[in-house]
Amino acid sequence: QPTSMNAFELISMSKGLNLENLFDT
Amino acid sequence: MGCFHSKVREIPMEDPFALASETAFSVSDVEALYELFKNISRSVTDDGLISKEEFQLAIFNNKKKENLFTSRIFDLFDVKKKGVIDFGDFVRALNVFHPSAPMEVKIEFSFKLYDLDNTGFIERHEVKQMINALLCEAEIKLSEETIETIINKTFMDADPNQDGKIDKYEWKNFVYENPSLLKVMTLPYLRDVTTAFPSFVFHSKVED
Repeated sequence: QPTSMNAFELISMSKGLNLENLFDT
Repeated sequence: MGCFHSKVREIPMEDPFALASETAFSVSDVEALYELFKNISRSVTDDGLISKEEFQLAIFNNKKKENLFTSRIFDLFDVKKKGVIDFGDFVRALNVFHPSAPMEVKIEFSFKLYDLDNTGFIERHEVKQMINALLCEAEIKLSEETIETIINKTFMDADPNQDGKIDKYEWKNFVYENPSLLKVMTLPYLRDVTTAFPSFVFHSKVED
């Protein structure tokens, strides 16, 4: 439920913040 | 005349011993990271530097996909504000994401990341902008009322002096109470980059 999360928990779900993908290059 | 101007500009690798001495990486780690750096930096233009387009491509596998967060991270990696990331920038910035990097360093980086306007505060409109970017990226729709409820609740917790903006001190306390927020600031891969990029041994300057 998004409303039970704080805004930054939601934001940190962005794929754009997930640098693990750098290692797949 | 005119057709053969594609000569690659070779930029020498910054001294791996120096980079290792100022980061949590070993010399071999730095050399392995150079293999990764080369792969990313040649994906669009083989110039020994990572452009925002190449960074975006590495994360999303799609250079057309603009993303607020990837753009912010790129700007923080680009400490010299040249519009490109050189190898030294790359290693020093990834050092923040090393599992051994101090929590304080990760807190500082995450604060800068979310302080979109670089004012020294994370303000309501910035949080709203980031939520909207996330919802757009994930193709999720939430009502304006729900978004406001989430932001109100967050500022109740993260902004104890209720001045409508989160300062560094408030952010630090908030993160200590919600340590999961720092999860994106740690890349377990970095503990063992030499395994991920074993080809570094062919170019290594480290003797067995």
